[in-house]
Amino acid sequence: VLGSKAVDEDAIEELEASLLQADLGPALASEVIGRVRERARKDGLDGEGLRGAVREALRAAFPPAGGPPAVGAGPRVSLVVGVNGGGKTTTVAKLAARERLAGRSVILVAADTFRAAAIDQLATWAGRAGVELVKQREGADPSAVVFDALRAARQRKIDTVLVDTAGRLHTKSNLMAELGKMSRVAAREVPGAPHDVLLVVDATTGQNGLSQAQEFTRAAGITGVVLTKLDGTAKGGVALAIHRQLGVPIRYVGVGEGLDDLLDFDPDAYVDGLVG
Amino acid sequence: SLSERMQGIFRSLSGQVRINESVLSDALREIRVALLEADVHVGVVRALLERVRAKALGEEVLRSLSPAQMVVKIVRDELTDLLGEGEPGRLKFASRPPSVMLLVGLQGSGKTTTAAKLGLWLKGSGRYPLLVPADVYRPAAIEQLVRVGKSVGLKVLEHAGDLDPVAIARNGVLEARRSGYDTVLVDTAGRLHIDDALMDELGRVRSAVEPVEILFVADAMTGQDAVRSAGEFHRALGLTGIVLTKLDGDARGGAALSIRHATGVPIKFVGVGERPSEFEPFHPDRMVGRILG
Ligand SMILES: Nc1nc2c(ncn2[C@@H]2O[C@H](COP(=O)(O)OP(=O)(O)OP(=O)(O)O)[C@@H](O)[C@H]2O)c(=O)[nH]1
Ligand SMILES: Nc1nc2c(ncn2[C@@H]2O[C@H](COP(=O)(O)OP(=O)(O)OP(=O)(O)O)[C@@H](O)[C@H]2O)c(=O)[nH]1
Ligand SMILES: [Mg+2]
Ligand SMILES: [Mg+2]
Repeated sequence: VLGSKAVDEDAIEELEASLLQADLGPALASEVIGRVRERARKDGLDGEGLRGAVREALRAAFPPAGGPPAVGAGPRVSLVVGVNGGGKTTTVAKLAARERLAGRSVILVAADTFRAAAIDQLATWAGRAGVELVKQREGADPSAVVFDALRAARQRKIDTVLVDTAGRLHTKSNLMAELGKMSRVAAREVPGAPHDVLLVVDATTGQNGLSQAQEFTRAAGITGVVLTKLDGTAKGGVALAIHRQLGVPIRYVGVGEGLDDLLDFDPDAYVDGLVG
Repeated sequence: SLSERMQGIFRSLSGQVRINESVLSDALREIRVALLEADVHVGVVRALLERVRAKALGEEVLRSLSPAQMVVKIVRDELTDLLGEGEPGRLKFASRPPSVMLLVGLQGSGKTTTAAKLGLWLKGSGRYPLLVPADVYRPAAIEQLVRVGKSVGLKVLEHAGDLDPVAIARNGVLEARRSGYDTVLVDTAGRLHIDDALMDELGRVRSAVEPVEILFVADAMTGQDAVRSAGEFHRALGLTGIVLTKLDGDARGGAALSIRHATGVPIKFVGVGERPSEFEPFHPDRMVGRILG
C-alpha cells in the first residue's frame, strides 16, 4: 500500500524537541515535522534519514545568496538597528573593519545620541578599526548626525557610510518614528539611501524576534538580518521564522566580541545548528 | 487569549461533573502551544503539563467554574506557585557591612544599567551604595557606569586603569569600609556560560569579596537558551536572585518560568525601561498573566 510505512515516532519527537529548543517556535516546528512525517510514511525513513529530511526542509527555506543590490551615485548607506543590547555597535564596528579590508573608504556615524557612553564606545571601536567617526554631542538629534555625515560623505566621495543607532524596543512608537525620520533624512541627502537597513537580532531571542522584525520593517523597512552571539549555545531559530515571514535574508552572523568576529551567513552551518 | 481557546475546547463538557481524558488532552495540547509561543522551555512545559493533568483529573469541576475555567485556573495556580515562592524585592544584607552584590549575566542583558538602578533603589531605602565598574573588556564600560551612576547621584569607584576585575572588586570593598558605604554593587563584564576562563574569573571575584547576593541579570526576551545559561551560571556561582530586564517590551517572558524551574532561584526585580527609576520588585501574578497572554 502506498504511503503506509511505519514512522519512528520517538525519533520524530526528538527532532521536534531539537527544533523547539533552537527557538524555531511551535508553529514552524510542527509544520516542518508534519512535512517530514509525510515523507517518512512515503519513503520509509529511519533515524538518520529523518534527520536529513528535516535538514533539507529547513535548508529549502533559504534561496541561493544574492549579493547586496547595487548602489547609484553617492555612498552606500547602511543603518544598523534593533532592540537594546543585541550587538549593534559591535556589529557596525565589525562591518567597518570589513569595508576597510575590502579597500573601500568608510565612515562610521554615531547616531546613538541617547545612551550613556554610546559615542565613547563607538569612538574606541573606530580607533581600533582605523576608520573615521562622525559624531556630535550626546543628546543631539540623531537625524542631524546622519544628515551631516551623509553631506560630508558625498562631498568627499566616501564609498560606505555605516550608521549605528540607539537600541529601541519596537513597542515604543516615538522611537520607531525616530527611525523612520532618520531613514527619510538619509534618502533626501543620498538618493536610494538607506541601501541597507540591517536588523540586529540576538541569537538568544525567543519568539519576540518575530514581533521585533515586523515592527522594525513597518518603521524603516528591513533589508537584512544580522544574527549575533551565535558563538553561545543558542541556535537563533527565530531568524528562520523571520526570514520565512518577511522574506528578509540573514546577511551576517556575529560569533564573538572582536573586530573580525563577523561571518557571512552560511545556511548549511546554521541549519546544522538547528537540527542538533 | 488562553481562556478563549479553552472555552472552545471545553464546549463539549457542559453539564459534566468531571473532566474527561480526551478533552483534557486537547486542552493540554493547546496550553502547550501557548507556553511554547511564550518562550517557556520545552522541558519545563512538559513538567508543568504533567502536574496540570494530574490535578485536573483529580478534581471535581467546581460548581462556580466551567471546566475550561477550571483548567485555566489550575494552570494559573501552577505557574504562580512556581514563580511566587521566595520574596520579590527582598535582598540579603551582611551582618557586618559592606554587603557586596554581584551583577552577572550574558552580554547585553542589562547589567550595567541594572547596577545603577539597584543603587538608586538602595539609596531610596536609606542605604549608601558604592558602584564598582569591574568590566575591563567592553569599550567604555567603565565610562558608562560612571555616567549613569553620576546621573542619579551615586558614587562610582575610581580606579586607575586597573585591569584585574578581582582587584577592582576588592578595592571596592576596601573603599566602602574606608568611606562608610554599606553596600557594594559590582558590575561585571557580560560573558558566555561556556567561556571557562571568564566563568573562572567570576568565581575568583566571588571568592575575593564574598557577596551576599549574586544576581543573574537576564533579558526577558530570551528563548529556550534561558535554561542553559541560567543553569550554568547557577552551577558555577550559586545565584541568589534573578533580575529580568526589558519587560517594558512585549516579550511574553516565558524565560522567567524556565529560569525559576531550572535553578530554583527567586526573581527579585524587573527592569521596565532604560531610565534608572524604571526598576521594581517582581510581581509573580502579573508575570503569569503576561505569559498566558
Ligand atoms: N559573544 C558575543 N558577544 C557579542 C556579539 N556581538 C556583540 N556582543 C556583545 O554584546 C554586548 C552588547 O553589544 P553592543 O554592541 O553594545 O550592543 P548594542 O545593540 O549596540 O546595545 P545598545 O546600543 O545598548 O542597544 C557587548 O558586550 C558586546 O561585546 C557576538 O557576536 N558574540
Ligand atoms: N527598554 C529597556 N532597556 C533596557 C533595560 N535594561 C537595560 N536596557 C538597555 O539594554 C541595553 C544594554 O544594557 P547594558 O546595561 O549596557 O547591558 P550589559 O549587560 O551591561 O551589557 P554588557 O556589559 O555588554 O554585557 C542598553 O541599551 C540599556 O539601556 C530595560 O529594562 N528596558
Ligand atoms: Mg549600541
Ligand atoms: Mg555592561
